[in-house]
Amino acid sequence: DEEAKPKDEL
Amino acid sequence: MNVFRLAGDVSHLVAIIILLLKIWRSKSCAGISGKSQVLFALVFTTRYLDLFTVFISVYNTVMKVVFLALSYATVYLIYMRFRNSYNSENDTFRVEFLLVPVIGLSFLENYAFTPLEILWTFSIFLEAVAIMPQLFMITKTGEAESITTHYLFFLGLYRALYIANWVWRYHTESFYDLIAIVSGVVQTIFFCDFFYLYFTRVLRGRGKMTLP
Repeated sequence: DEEAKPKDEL
Repeated sequence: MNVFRLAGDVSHLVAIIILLLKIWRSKSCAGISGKSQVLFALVFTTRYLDLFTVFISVYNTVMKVVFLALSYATVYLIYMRFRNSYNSENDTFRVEFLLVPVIGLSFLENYAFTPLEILWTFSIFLEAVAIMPQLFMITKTGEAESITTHYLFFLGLYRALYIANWVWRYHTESFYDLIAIVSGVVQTIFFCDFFYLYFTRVLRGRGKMTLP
C-alpha cells in the first residue's frame, strides 16, 4: 500500500 | 485549487442541477435512469464519509453537502415523488455487474486497507461506471431528450477537467493520485462515444439525440 494521499478533491 | 478543478466542480454542479430542475419542472423522470442516480448517491456517500471528521476548507465542506443533498433529492424525485413516470422497463442495466468488480477491485487496489480508504477507493471506481445504466437506457430507447444530453455533457466534462487538474497538479506540486487518475481516465473514455454524438447531433440538430 502506498501512503494515503490527502483527500482535498471532491 | 486551480482553475481546471474549479471549472470541473462547477461543471459537475451544473450537471446535477440541470437534471434535478428537469425532473422537478417537467414533473417527470421519463428517460432518466434511476439506477445511475442511486449509484451517484452511493458514490458521494462513500466518498464523503470524512465530511465531519476532516475539515479541508469551507468550499470543500459546502460542496460535499450540496452534492449529497442534490443527489439524494434526485433519487427521491425519481423513486418517490414522480415514480409513476419512471421507465423501469427501460432501466434494466444489471448494476450487480458493476458493483461486484468495483467492490473486488477496491479491496485489491487501495492506498490503505482501512474502511475509510477502501470506501473512498470504492467510490472512485464506482463513479467511473455509474453512468453505464443511463447510457444503456439511451441506447435501448434509441433517443434522449436534449436536456438530458446537456446533463450528460456537463457530467462528462467535469471529469475531463479533473484530468487537466491532475496534469496541472503533477507539474506544479508534483502531486498525483494514481487511483483517481486511472479511474478518471476510464470514466471520461466512457463518455467519448456520447461526446461524439452530442457534438454531431445535439449541438447541430438542436433537437432530440436519436441514435443511429
